[in-house]
Amino acid sequence: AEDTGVRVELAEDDDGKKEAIALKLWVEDPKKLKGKYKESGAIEFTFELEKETPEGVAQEMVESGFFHESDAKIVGKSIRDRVALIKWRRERSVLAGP
Amino acid sequence: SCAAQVVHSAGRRFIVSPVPESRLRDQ
Repeated sequence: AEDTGVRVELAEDDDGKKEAIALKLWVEDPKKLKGKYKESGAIEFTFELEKETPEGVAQEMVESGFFHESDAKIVGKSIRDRVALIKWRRERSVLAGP
Repeated sequence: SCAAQVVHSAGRRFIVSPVPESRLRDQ
């Protein structure tokens, strides 16, 4: 995944079955953000893999005051990359089978 | 370390805690 300066990682082990998974997001390189970023630490949230969109969560983070509107896209992309990796790994483990 | 919480109007809970130590880039 492209280094957006915003890091997103699993906040819990993924058993491959959970519909909602806990993720943790933090800014590693504030210089890559367009808007003014007030250091807020790592933000943990739950993401419903099949129902929700990364962009929707990013917008909620903007509305909650974590990021400036101009950074919604970069935050959404960072979440999207991690979610895609989670789904890819799940598909691979299904294909690998018992 | 204590974790702060922000609940969005749509109901999602955001829990804020210190950035994982090992992941801090040297700025």
